[in-house]
Amino acid sequence: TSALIAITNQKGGVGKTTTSINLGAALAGLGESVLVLDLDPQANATSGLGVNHEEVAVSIYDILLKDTPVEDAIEPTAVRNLYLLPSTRHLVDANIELVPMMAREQKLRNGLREIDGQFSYVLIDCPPSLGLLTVNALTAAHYVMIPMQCEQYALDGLMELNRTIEMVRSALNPSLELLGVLLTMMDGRTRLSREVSEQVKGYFGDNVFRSYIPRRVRLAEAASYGEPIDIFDNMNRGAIAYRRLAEELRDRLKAK
Amino acid sequence: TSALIAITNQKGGVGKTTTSINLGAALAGLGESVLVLDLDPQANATSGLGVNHEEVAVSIYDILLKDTPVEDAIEPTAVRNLYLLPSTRHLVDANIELVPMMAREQKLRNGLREIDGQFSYVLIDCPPSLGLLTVNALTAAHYVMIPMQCEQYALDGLMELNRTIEMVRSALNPSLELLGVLLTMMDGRTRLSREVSEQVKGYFGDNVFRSYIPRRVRLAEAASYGEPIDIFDNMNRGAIAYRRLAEELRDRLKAK
Ligand SMILES: Nc1ncnc2c1ncn2[C@@H]1O[C@H](COP(=O)(O)OP(=O)(O)OP(=O)(O)O)[C@@H](O)[C@H]1O
Ligand SMILES: Nc1ncnc2c1ncn2[C@@H]1O[C@H](COP(=O)(O)OP(=O)(O)OP(=O)(O)O)[C@@H](O)[C@H]1O
Ligand SMILES: [Mg+2]
Ligand SMILES: [Mg+2]
Repeated sequence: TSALIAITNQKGGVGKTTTSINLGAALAGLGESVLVLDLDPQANATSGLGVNHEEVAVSIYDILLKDTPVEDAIEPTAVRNLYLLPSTRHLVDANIELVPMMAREQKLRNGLREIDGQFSYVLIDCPPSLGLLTVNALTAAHYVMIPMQCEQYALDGLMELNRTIEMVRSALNPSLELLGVLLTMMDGRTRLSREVSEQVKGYFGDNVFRSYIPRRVRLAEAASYGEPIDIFDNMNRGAIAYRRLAEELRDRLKAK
Repeated sequence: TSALIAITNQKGGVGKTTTSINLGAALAGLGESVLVLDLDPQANATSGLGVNHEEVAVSIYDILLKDTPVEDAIEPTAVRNLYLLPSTRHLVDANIELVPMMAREQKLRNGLREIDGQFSYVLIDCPPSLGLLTVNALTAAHYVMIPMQCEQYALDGLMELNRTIEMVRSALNPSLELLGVLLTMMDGRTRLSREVSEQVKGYFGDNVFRSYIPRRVRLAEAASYGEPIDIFDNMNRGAIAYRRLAEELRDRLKAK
């Protein structure tokens, strides 16, 4: 069966999309088959993998709201073993359209049943909110990964995210587990980064990945070319960090 | 009458909260009376001004959903002339609870009527989404200010934001005007920052503020101490940039 991982944090701009794309590409580089599922109406994971979201015919919106078969939406990317389930702007309507539906929190879990086992990993890139889209991701996922910037506001929101995870675990998905917290945009030179990362390790202990992602402008540049860092500049410290993370993640899952 | 400015961009982590707090403090420093209105369930503007959102008795949730008088929620801050209308986590429920209500898009505009003219400026810090909370801000506001990071994903979302502004302007608030786009976290050394800022100026022309905000870790540190940069480190280039922005904004409004 596939390992379904929700990459989520309601705080904006902490590296959810950058991690979905580059961790996905690094896992694909290890020979695993990977699906990046874009669950954000901004469709950044879609454009970050070189796909124009305005030209997408079938997207995650259709899976959630029209019961379209998920096979119809999946497309290959420029990276071998890496596939994309794209998003479009249309998804912004899902927050309202899902509200009156039966089993609205389980639409994604039900939609993904037919491809269970087809990929080794499914990485779900979540929007910056704790609404019905993120609850759908947490209900469908086996694991949660929380990217976190080493700054104050990012720390504030963690209790809230923990509460939402607990609610989903008790009401909808008892097997949901925290896979780990990933420190992103780390600038080891600043006192703030060091202080916040100490607080995070104090709070989460072993649940913090040893691998962390440094702040590297090439990661942002790669996004503007629609390429993962592995293709754009594979010897950059950002690319090395995501490869290291992919190996650590594989080891963590084997150990479970 | 007050100048109501919605500070919004659905892209996460572009500096909406940092701008609401520090532009607010800089305008207060010019002797203007300013209200920072926190419309984000993350309540970052609330904690960034030194207020513990878990101890807030009356918040923006009560104004929107319970018709509580807005006076009851406003509190002073450590900065002279700067006031806060706080948020709490409870606000996350507003996205769903507002859906069935009559005139749901106008709840904020109606709630703020009784304090019209009491402040020279009201800065509304929006959440990273284009849902009912942001639509409420755009319906209540006279002006929109769009903070933008000089990176790719931030550029992608602008068309979408423009479309939402147009929809609100034609259906709910004909006088809504774009006050300007603010370039934030600018790192002049990187090619990406320069390229994206050229694209933004090409697209928005005079609607881009001449003042821009450099990336400065002290701005993030100030947030962890719950202080605006003007108090935390007032000779920092981030503090100088926000003071310059405050003056430019005042001039732009006088010219209207
Ligand atoms: N390690 C890094 N070094 C430098 N820039 C980075 C890094 N990670 C992400 N970025 C850049 O920071 C910005 C925010 O990252 P990203 O869009 O991945 O965050 P997000 O959490 O997905 O945002 P949102 O909340 O809007 O979905 C982007 O412009 C991205 O290119
Ligand atoms: N000019 C700057 N230089 C350095 N760091 C900054 C700057 N502006 C903001 N930051 C930091 O970047 C992070 C994102 O900024 P901020 O929280 O203000 O963005 P936002 O758009 O309000 O995010 P959200 O979408 O979650 O509401 C914060 O940790 C903040 O302290
Ligand atoms: Mg994202
Ligand atoms: Mg904010």
